[in-house]
Order: sequence, then C-alpha cells, then structure tokens
Amino acid sequence: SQEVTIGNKYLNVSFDSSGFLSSITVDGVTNRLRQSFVYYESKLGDNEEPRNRSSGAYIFRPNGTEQTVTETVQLKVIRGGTVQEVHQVFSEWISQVVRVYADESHVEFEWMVGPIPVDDGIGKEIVSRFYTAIQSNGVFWTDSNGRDMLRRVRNHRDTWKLDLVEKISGNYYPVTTRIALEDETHRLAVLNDRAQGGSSLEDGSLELMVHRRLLYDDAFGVHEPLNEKAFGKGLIARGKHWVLFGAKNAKASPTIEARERFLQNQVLLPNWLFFSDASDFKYEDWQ
Amino acid sequence: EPHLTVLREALGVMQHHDAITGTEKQHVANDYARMLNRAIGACSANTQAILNQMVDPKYRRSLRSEPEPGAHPEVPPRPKYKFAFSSCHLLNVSKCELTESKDSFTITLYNPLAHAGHQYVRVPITGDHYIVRDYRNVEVPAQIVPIPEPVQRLSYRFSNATSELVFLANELPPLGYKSYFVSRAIDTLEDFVHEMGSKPAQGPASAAVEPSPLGEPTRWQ
Repeated sequence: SQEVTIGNKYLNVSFDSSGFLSSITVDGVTNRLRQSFVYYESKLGDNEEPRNRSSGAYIFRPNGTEQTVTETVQLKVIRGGTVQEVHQVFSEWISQVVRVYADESHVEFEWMVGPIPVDDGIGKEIVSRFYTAIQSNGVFWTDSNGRDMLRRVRNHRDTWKLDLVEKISGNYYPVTTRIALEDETHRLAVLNDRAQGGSSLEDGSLELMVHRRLLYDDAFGVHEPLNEKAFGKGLIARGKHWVLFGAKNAKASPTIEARERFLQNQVLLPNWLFFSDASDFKYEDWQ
Repeated sequence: EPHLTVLREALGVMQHHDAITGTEKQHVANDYARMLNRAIGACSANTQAILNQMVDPKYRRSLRSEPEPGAHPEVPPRPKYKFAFSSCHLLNVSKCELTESKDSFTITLYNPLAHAGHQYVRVPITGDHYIVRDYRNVEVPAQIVPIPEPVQRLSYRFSNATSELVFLANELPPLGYKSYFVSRAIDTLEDFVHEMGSKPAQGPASAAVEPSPLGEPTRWQ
C-alpha cells in the first residue's frame, strides 16, 4: 500500500501503491514512467475473404479489443549492494522482475508470460507498454536489423496518402534490437533481447509484443494456428527489456543515444559463460 | 572442423524465412530447436579445446575420448579434459546443474568484443553463503537474490535452485577471458549446525555432503 523505490547512484524508479512502475528519477529530476501489460484479443476472421483473415502466425490482427491484465500488482522488494529488484506478479500467467544494478544507468525488465489462457476461446497477444510524458507528436524510431534507426510516423507513410483501416497493426513495425521516442528534452529507448513487434500508439508511449497464443490459422500457408503447447499447456516465454531514459543533452558525454549503442553491444553480444567443477581443486592450485 | 560444420549446416537451414519469422509448423519448430541444440553442443568441443589450451599445461592433457551414446556417427567424440569447461544452456530459466550441485566451481567469461567489458553474472545456487574470488585472490562482492516465485513454481524447470548468486565481473579483457572461483562457505558454527541439520539424518556423513540428484526424469533431453 506504500510507494516503493529502488535505485542506484544514477537513477531511481518508483512503484505506486497499486504496484505499477510509476516514475523514474534521473539527476534529481523525476519523470513519469509507467509500465504495464495489456493484451489484444485476436480477430476470428473469414479466411475465404483475403481482407478478413484471422489473426495468425503471419498476421497480427486484433479484433479491436484491448484488455488490461490487472489493476493491482503484487510486489516483493529485494535490496542489496549489487542489485536491487522488485518482483511483480500481475496475474497467474504474467510476472516480471524490475532490476537496477549498482553500476548501470539503465533499468532491466525480465518478464515472464504464459501459459496464455484460452479457455474463453479467444486468442491473445500480450504487449508490455511504457508510458511517459514525452511529447513525441506521433514520431518514434525502430531499428533496422540492429543498424540504422528508422523514423516512423503514426498513421503515415512517406510516399503515399494513408487511410489505415487497422489502426493498431497498421502502426506496428519490426523491432530487432531497439525502439525509441523523444521530444526536445527527453528520450526513452527500450532494447529487446529478441526480435519483436513494436509501436507507439499514443504520444509518449512505446509497446513491444512479448507473447501471443492464437487459436485459428490465418490461411497464409502454415495450416495450423500459432498455439504452441509445452507439456500440454501453452508456452511460457521469458525475456528481457532494457530501458534507458534521460535528458536529451548534446553536450553530455556520452549522449543518451551513445549509451544506447554501448548497451546494445553489451547485452546483445554478451560474454560467453563457462562453468567448471572445482571440487577437486584448492583455490591456490586453480590460481 | 566437423564440429563447426554441424553448426554451419544448422545455420544454413535456419536462414529459411520460416525459421527467421517463426511461421513454421510446430513440429518443424521443434526440429529446428533440436538441430540448434545439437550443433551448439558439438561446437562446445571446440571452445573447450581452446580454453584448455589457455589454462595451465598440467590441466591441459586430454583424457581418452569415448563416443557418446547416441552421438552422430560423422561427429568425432569430444575430447575429455581434466579441467572441463561446460556451458549452461538453461540459465535463462535459472537452472544450471553444475552451479546448483557443486560446492566449488569456477565461472569463466570470454569477452568476444574488441574492447574491455563488464557483466553482472547471475548463476542459480542452492546454498546460503558463497565466496567469489578473482584470480588475484581478491574477494568480489556478491549478493544472493531469490529466484522469483513464479519461476520457482514452473513445474518443468527441474531445478532445486531457489536463489541466484549475483556479482560484477569487470575489466573483462577484449577478446580474452577472466575466471572467478566460487566456493560455498559455512562461516559460522551456527551455519554449520544449520547446514548439517538440513541434511537427512540417516546415512553416513560422506553421503550427506554428496550433491543429491536433481530428480530430473531421464526422458527429458
């Protein structure tokens, strides 16, 4: 029932009394940063009509209904000198760890989603969504295979006049490693550990699709619904997002954009870990 | 070279657009996972051999190699070393049989980048007290963090780990490696009594300190 804050010398993140991430403080300045999980219900279409196919492996086609997962999140807080964590439980099938390491200037989100319940006969596509007060004016950036960041404008294409019939999926773009938005003063970037779909459907908000479980084929050739089952249940997916938030300051060294690239190198080209049984060795022998 | 070729061939298959986007049928997805797992396992023979060339010569000698049961006939058996470097492919579900069951183990980080780096290492463990030392015998600050309850509840994780050991591995040299020695500590009499008390009362003392089998059914691979 109380606000909770974790952090380090670079930043603090706070969670409101409902258990949701609510703000981030960088250099003494507090800004809105809310995160939650929502899901889209999948469209059951008519595969005989090419423009009305079901949401499936090839097509992301929500039926227009967006559902929130919960109004309150259970929290557990772990504090220490190396890492501070908040363990969040959103529902029986969505949980997350929000983590701040002592010497890192980003926030790590380790989400776990699944098995997605489909007993109601409705496929679901789950997204992690971040909300800020950034005045992004419909503009956001997604990367192109980990290389250039491409400028995307909501409900717009550069070379033709666009009349979007599907307002959600029509604004989704592939995100291989990074999605970002900014205004003149602040910037938010989310790095992902695997290719995902992402968008900014409102000014100041970013979202990435983390998991989906669908019950109908979309008639594009796979001939089965995207309904992965493990041990007779739906698949559980676990992964990470890394969030960088900060003031846009061209004089800062490194700039926030440069920090994103350094972090990309660090998390996407990680060290290789090897383990050895040292039961038969004294430390001095090993040394 | 044949070990590397297994991964080359698997990556050749994975360039199919269905493997990139995930639009393959489920049984094909399962087969892709099987191929990649086998290929990465084959390549571990190479990383193992190279790391053993770096370590002290007295631990470099390879032991007699035996073909593994069920191994592909075209893939030569992996050499066995006195000091073996193994990977834990299930760290993403907070599971590593070696770190969970051994009282002493080493963690080696190879930095594939051309500049120095750092990483917060997380490994699943079952004990309460551990000491992490680097190669200079300097103790590295480490923290034990509970594994989130929803992860612990996963019925098919097959792990006894309830916590993760977290420490900062820093100054990792470019295109080089750094190792840490981790030992489980019983540092007070009270801990010692607690430690002994948590073991089964029956059976000889030597059996009590042996790591217990994780109870993983052999049918899961």
